[in-house]
Amino acid sequence: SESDVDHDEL
Amino acid sequence: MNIFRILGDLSHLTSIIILLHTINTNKSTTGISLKTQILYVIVFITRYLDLFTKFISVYNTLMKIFFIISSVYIVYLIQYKYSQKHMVKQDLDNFKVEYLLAGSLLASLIFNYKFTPLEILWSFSLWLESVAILPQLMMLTRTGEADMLTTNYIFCLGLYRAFYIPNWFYRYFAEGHFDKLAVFTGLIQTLLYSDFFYIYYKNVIQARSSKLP
Repeated sequence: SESDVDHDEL
Repeated sequence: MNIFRILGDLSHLTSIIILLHTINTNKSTTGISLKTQILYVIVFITRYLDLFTKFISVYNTLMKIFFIISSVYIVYLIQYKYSQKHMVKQDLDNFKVEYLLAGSLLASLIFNYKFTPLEILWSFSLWLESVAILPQLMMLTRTGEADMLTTNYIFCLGLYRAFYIPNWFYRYFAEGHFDKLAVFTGLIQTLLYSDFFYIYYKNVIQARSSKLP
């Protein structure tokens, strides 16, 4: 499964 | 992307450009903590390993690559091109970073979204970034005064952290996005910067203005 939170910040 | 996030990223970018521009203009790295800069290299490399596993956007990818390359380049400038080795001042950069690294590692093993190498390293990078400025701040406190470079640099970094806070509020309400680890470590980091600015204001700005006739 995908992780709970997308790490789309820098 | 919201305006706070963009302003935050731009402030972060500006801080690095100020640092690079000043080093190359003055041909000197005096006052810059090598330890803090090495910690940033570790932060960026451990956080952006997902460059190989996940594509988010062109913007995201380019920024990540810029942060990794510029941090390595800054360490190269301090260590080799404009070396501080001959200067006694390097003794001022004597913060025990081992504790920061060990503490961040421990925290990342306890607090992570998933017990996988990538997620642990991502968490590690957040904890480490939250304290990476400490050697630089300690160096400033020892010398007693900050030159324009370090002040502008730290100010832009502080601004970057400050903009991320309304960004998190915005994302929580507008997108339902809430990254509790990023928010918690980000708040620690912002507190360190506010403390620094408070001390800096008390010691430097007020002292300077009281000397004026």
